[in-house]
Amino acid sequence: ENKAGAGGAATSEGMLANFFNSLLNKKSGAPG
Amino acid sequence: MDREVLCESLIVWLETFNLDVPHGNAEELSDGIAMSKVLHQIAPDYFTDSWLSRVKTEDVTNWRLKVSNLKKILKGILEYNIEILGIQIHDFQMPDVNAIGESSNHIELGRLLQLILGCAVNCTEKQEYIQRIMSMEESVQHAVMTAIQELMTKE
Repeated sequence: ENKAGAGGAATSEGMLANFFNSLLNKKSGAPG
Repeated sequence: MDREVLCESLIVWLETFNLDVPHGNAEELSDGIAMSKVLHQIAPDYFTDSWLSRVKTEDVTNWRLKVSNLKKILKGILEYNIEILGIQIHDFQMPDVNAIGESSNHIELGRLLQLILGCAVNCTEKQEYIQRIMSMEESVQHAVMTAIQELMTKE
């Protein structure tokens, strides 16, 4: 059993999801 | 950031675009034709049919023709960032388009693809492009995230 490994994968997935979701919500720098 | 891995990952990312020209490796990308079509899909109002027509597509085997195309692409990306996105990129090592045209240099191609990625995740249709990235393999997502983070520090 490799709980640390499974947890690490979940953390990695969560980190990616957080990053890309924050990018989705980021306001564009475009003028206007 | 491992720039070899970055280049390979961004070539995989290009598979999310509907392209009718070869784009599976650095050699196939070195003439700039596929990248110009990607930019046309990302921002068709800026990288217009007229802009696309100035990219040579016939018999682009000579390195000088490749470099000519690549220069148009790099110039277009930088102007799009400033004029449309309002982003001025500082302290980012710009891709050496001569090295891409002459030898399909992976490191330099990776830098150019990184700038195209920046256009995709900041354009008006960014939601679609980001969601496509989120559906990709985790290792590719990691490389893409790192590439975007680096660009964000240079804005």
